[in-house]
Amino acid sequence: RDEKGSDFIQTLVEVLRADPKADLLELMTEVNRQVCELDVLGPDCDERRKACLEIHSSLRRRLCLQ
Amino acid sequence: VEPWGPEPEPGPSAQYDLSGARAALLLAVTQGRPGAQHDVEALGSLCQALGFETTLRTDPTAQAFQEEMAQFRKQLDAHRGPVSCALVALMAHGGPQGKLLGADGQERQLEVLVQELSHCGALRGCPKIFLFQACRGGHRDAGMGPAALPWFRRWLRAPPATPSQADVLHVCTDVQGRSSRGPTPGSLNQADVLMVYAAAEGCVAY
Repeated sequence: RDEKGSDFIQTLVEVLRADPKADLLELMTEVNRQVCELDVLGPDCDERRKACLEIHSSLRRRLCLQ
Repeated sequence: VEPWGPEPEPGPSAQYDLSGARAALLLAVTQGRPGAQHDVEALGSLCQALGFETTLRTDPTAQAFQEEMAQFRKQLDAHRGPVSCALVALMAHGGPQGKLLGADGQERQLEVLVQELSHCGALRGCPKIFLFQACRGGHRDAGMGPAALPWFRRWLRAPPATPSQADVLHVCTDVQGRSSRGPTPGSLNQADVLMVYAAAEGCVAY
C-alpha cells in the first residue's frame, strides 16, 4: 500500500476500468482471482503471504455499472 | 400478496435499472496508513468515470463514520429524482468482528454503518455496494502450497500457493447476525447488497 495503494482497491479499479459493462459480481470474482495470485510481504513479515477477498451478495439481479 | 415487494424480472438476464442517479461515499482514514491516498484517488476517479456523484471524506473519526453515513442516507432520501445505486467505500484500520477504527482510534462496527443504508427508502430495491479496505484481524495467511497436493500432482506441476480461504462458496438462507424474524413486510432490508472485504475474517488486508 505504501507505494501504489492496496492490492484490493488497485486491482478492483483496474478490473472495472477494463470491462465496465460486465456483471459486477463476475468482476469481483476476477478481482479475487488476481488478488489471490499475488504474493505479499506485509509489515514485520519476511515470508510471503496470501490474501483472499470475501464477497457477500444478496443481489437479486445482474449488476452492470455501464 | 407480495410481502417482499416487486419481484425481479424473470430470466437470467434480468438486470438492475441504473438509469437513475448514482451516489458514492468514500470514507478513508489516511493518517497512519501510508499510500492510502493512492486508493482514494484511484477509487474516486473510477466512481466519477462510472457516473457516481461522489462524496469524499478523509480521516473521519469513529463518530464521523456514523454521521457521514447518516448524512449520505438523508441526501439520498431527499434526492429529487430516482436513485438507482449507491456505493460506499470504507478504508481504514480494522479488527476482528467487524471493527473499524476512525482517525481518533475509536471503534465502530461495520454492521451498524451498513444498516444505515438498509433503512434508506430511496434505495429500496436498488443495489447497494460496500467496499471494505481494512484488516479483519492479525492472521497472516501463508497459503496452501504444493505440499498440500498429492505427490503425483506435485510431480506433474507445482502450482503457486493459494490462500487457504480461497475457492469457498458459502450460501446462507438467512442473513448472518441479524434477527431471524425477517424484514418488515413490504420491504426487504437485507436484499440487493454487495459487500466485498479486502480480507477474510481474522486476516490482515495488504
